[in-house]
Amino acid sequence: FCDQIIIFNFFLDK
Amino acid sequence: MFEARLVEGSLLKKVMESIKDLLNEASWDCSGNGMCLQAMDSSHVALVSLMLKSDGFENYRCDRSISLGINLASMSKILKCASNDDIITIRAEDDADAITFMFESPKQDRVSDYEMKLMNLDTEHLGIPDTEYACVIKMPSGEFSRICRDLSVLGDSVIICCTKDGVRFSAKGDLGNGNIKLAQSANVDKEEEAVVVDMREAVTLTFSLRYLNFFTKAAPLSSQVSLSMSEDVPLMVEYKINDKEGDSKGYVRYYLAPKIED
Repeated sequence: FCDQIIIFNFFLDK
Repeated sequence: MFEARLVEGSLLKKVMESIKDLLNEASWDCSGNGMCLQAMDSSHVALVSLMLKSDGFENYRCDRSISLGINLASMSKILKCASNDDIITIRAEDDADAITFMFESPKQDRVSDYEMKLMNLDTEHLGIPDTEYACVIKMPSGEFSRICRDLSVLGDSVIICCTKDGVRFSAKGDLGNGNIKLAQSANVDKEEEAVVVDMREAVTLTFSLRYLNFFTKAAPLSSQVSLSMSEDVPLMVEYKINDKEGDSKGYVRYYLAPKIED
């Protein structure tokens, strides 16, 4: 079973 | 005043088909460079970054940068009213609360226009860092669509393992498991049929097939797709937008955060 990471964790708020 | 005229209007229809199932609403940011769109899906798992270059349009006028908030399902419905060989013109006045789409038949004997209300969207823009990926896989877009569709029969996730020998896509579930191995093409007459792996180091990552199947809706835009991967960063799936002559008009890029072992 795998957990889905959200994309927020990788990209920076501009 | 913003106005953009695209003779190969079917390209815009295909672009809308490639994002409408993933995104509900988004802003088209129009500037002198072209039309850009960046948005996350509602679960914040995937990010779409789309570019239509200004020089890809036959006429392009953008007096000042504007952001057009669009309900994408509505825009997609309106673009379905255009025939595949229609010329499409998009027009918006500065500070307007509506956008106009004009569809002209190739012989100019049928002209229709549709006005659509714009939305006020409070959009978040994310900075996408330039990344040197450990692996870049280029393959026919139809092949990638088929792999995602076939492996969805078995499970919710696909493990993509990229080594110097080629790429392996694997899925498992209650039914059993499946593997699809693609070798690098040795000699291919047609570039669009090639599988090419550019690898710095081997990578194995797991992704949701549900999202990858959304991404494959862009396959009609391009005969080739590229998958860029590095450990612990989002996968980038890129479809270049080329016209009939093969000239670049922009791209659709999807970013998908990986899944990790629970």
